[in-house]
Amino acid sequence: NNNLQKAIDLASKAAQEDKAENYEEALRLYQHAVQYFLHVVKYEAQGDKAKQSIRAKCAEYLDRAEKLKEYLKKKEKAPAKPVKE
Amino acid sequence: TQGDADLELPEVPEEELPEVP
Repeated sequence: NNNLQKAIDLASKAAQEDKAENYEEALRLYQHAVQYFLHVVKYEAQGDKAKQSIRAKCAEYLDRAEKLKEYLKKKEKAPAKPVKE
Repeated sequence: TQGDADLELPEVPEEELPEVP
């Protein structure tokens, strides 16, 4: 299944970028992956078990994406670190 | 049955995000 594979690739890339602390890219990839997964669940025949696993995993990705979003927002607002003389 | 196989879905990293001062 092409879309499922694409979704898995995106999620795996997201996790990689997340670990590499490229949080903006990771956020984008998690959101993209979830879109693909939901499309697969909705329009492409999957077993119930597979659908459940995908939905559960999507919830995890969205949760992580939310944390990344919060972090990026805080970081943007935070003043630059003062430099010690 | 087809489509009921366990899916290997990538895990979310467990690392905490850095603190923003």
